[in-house]
Amino acid sequence: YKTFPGNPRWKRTHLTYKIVNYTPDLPQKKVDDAIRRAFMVWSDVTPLQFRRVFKTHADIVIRFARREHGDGQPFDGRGAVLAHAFYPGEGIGGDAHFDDDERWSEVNQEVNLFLVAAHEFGHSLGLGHSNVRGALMYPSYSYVNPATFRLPEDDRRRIQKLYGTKSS
Amino acid sequence: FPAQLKPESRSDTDTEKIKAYLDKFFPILEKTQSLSLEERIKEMQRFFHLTVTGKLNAETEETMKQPRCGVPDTAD
Repeated sequence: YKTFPGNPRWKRTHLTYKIVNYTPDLPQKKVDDAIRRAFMVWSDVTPLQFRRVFKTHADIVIRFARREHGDGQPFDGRGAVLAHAFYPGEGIGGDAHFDDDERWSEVNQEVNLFLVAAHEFGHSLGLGHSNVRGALMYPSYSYVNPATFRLPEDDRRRIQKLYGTKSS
Repeated sequence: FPAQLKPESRSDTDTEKIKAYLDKFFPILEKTQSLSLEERIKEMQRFFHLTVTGKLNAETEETMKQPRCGVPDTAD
């Protein structure tokens, strides 16, 4: 359950991301900030660095979408599946999609965008689901306070197995 | 009196529900081609540290209802 088949990982540590659209549930600036902090969850413990681009090609494309949205994995309306992502690779590889039928929030109401984004970016970097309760990469959503969020040991160990530690 | 939902039709619905969940999140892979539905339910119950019964019980149903990520739990 730990990583995707063949352990796909990015062959470089400097990656780019692009936000192609926004949810109406939050001010754009709040979305930008939640995405930035979600990437920091992973760059804080590895040599990975994430740079936002606006018009050029990006390794990780971030999109809000409803129902069928062009990747053959339609969302299902409010509840159930909240988001999904694709493991590292060209094209759709690394991309993360968020179901805009959810109500996205930055607090403990509805669905916290920062927490779901941090989880999805784990997939974008090559992590599969963990069956360790409390792990960020556990499949089911549960709220923890983003202000005091610390990456659980299981997730930190697995991402460092793929990309090394921050110092290296 | 309201017509009693025939027990078998409820279980048909349940079977379809759990099968759809398993197909999405515990997809049949090469190595799991021949697993029975009961075995596939056990695989899901083991992953989520539930009581392994192979049957759709309350805690398994509860787990299926939780909001979650759309990426499968078992990778090929």
